[in-house]
Amino acid sequence: IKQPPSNPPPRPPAEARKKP
Amino acid sequence: IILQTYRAIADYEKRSGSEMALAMGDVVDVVEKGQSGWWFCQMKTKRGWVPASYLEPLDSPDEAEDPEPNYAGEPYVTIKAYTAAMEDEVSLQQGETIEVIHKLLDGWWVIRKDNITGYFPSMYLQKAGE
Amino acid sequence: IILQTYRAIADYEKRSGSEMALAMGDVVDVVEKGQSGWWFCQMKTKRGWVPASYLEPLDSPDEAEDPEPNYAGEPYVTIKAYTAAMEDEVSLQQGETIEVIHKLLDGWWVIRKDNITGYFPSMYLQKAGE
Repeated sequence: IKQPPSNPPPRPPAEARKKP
Repeated sequence: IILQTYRAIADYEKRSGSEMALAMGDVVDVVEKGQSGWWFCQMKTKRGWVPASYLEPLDSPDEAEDPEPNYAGEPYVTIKAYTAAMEDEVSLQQGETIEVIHKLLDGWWVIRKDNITGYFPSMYLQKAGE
Repeated sequence: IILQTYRAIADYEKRSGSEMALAMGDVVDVVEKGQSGWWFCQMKTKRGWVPASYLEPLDSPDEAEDPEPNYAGEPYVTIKAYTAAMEDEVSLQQGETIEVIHKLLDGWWVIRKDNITGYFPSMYLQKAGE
């Protein structure tokens, strides 16, 4: 398994924010 | 090890080489859940029929793979009628006898009937006498 | 059995359930080359890091997976500065001591410094005292 990216992942997408 | 299965809820474009792109609806197995919010995943293996004409070999993509043409022709019979959708195709009824000149891998064979030559779906052809 | 590997030279959209969609550049193993020009293929397994916030569990997608918040707070130190990109995030310098309130799985933790609460990348935090 390679190293994870060195930047934080993006904030949740709009599709996720729609959820209650 | 039993991996947990997740579904992508949105498209995600890769921003670096170690990332994997997601299309909404993709199903993945999660191998490792990083605390950083980066999870290492493996895409569920997809399988299915695809048109050969949409593929090229990974190595030597310019090498010809199609068999050589046979200008003498090989007798076949149409098992289903087909109306030409493009100019270089041939329209035929069911039950017509034709000659196959070139069995191209994309499934559109070059056929000859009388003086007409053109493409016809191999799926609608059967060897004469079978 | 050694399968031949091919690359998709164009996008292909599925038109029926047994087909597989292709994106240009996809790499596939060919399991069976139908004479009809339909080839049965298997997508090469893709692996990589993806953002957890883009995934939901396949079963019970609405069940909460995040741990419970800890309103008492857990002391952490920033190991890298970060400037808020969205209104609900917190800007901090390196070396600041804060309290982690909620360790969300997407890697954006809810933190508290003095009277300010907001999101901060867990990747830039380290437990105080380590």
